[in-house]
Amino acid sequence: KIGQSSIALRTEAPTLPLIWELLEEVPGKQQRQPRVLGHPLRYMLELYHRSADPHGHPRENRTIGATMVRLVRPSANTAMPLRGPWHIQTLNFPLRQNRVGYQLVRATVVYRHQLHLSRFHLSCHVEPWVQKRQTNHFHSTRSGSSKPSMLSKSWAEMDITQHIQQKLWNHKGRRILQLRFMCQQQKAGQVLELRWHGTSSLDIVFLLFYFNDTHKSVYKAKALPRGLAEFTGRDPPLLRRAR
Amino acid sequence: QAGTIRSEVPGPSQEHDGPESSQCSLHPFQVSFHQLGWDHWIIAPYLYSPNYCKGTCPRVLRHGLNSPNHAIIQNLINELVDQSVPQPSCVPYKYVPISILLIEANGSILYKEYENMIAQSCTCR
Repeated sequence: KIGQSSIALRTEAPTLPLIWELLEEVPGKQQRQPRVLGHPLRYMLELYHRSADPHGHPRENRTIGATMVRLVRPSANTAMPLRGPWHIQTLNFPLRQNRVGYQLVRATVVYRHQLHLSRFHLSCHVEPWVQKRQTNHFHSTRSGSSKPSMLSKSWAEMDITQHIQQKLWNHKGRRILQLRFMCQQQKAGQVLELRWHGTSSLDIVFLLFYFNDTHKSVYKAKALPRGLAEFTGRDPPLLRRAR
Repeated sequence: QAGTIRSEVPGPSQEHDGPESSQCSLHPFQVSFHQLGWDHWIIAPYLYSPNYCKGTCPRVLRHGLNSPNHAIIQNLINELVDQSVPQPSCVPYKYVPISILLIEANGSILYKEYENMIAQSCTCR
């Protein structure tokens, strides 16, 4: 029945959490979405195997630090004109309202910090992108906890939890996080420039949002920093209980 | 009047409670997400073992079944007062969670731990 009469089911089963989640998350069979392949899926499969055994039982010693992790890929990318040795792409990440009952504990951007194109070597990093006329500004990525940590030889992870607190509304009223994926080329070459414009960063830069289920961890929960409550779309659980 | 009641409660017997194998217990059961019609959504794990509880509840609920006081009283009511009140049912007692990796409709990939998805033991209540 999912996808066909979800409204009717919602009214019939308003208190069944799993039914709610299925109605929200399960795509209809007829709406079979294209398989997400490549790096993001491989990354999440690794995360899964570190956190659960082959039967799906969560591992006792898992270090994930959250009960839910969402990987968000950029919806669009734009290659900027070449600036000396710098190759730059702007990436748009659509942010959606968090589901009630889940608390954001951390947000990171994961990206390839080493790229090889046409035998050329590029060193890459990610920066928040702010349009000139935009009034809301990011904090510097070079400060505090935003320094990238190397996950492996090929992946780097940078904490952007503070950035998520910003009100990132675009002119259409959607929440969009814009990041610049910047790669520095060791040797100049026209062939590489052409290759760069054809390179899609949609597969090599993505966001990870870590959430905890506040239904069961309400006693452990700390009050959210200002801004995260806005992102999650509700009051922190402790405030709600006090009220 | 516990003493009076106790004297009227028959002890456990194979005759009334059925053979050992049909008594309330946990039964292993495995299903694939393909069978549930969710394989276009759930990437891992491939198989899911929800298990289930099945069997008759004994007329005298032994300690290991973790039955609440209410179930013991309901058994007595069924036995001594009114047989239209049913005996307690064999249902899951403890559950464990399952971790699932899935693809959402918008293409996001989600790791999520769902509570109470696998029955681990049974009780009569």
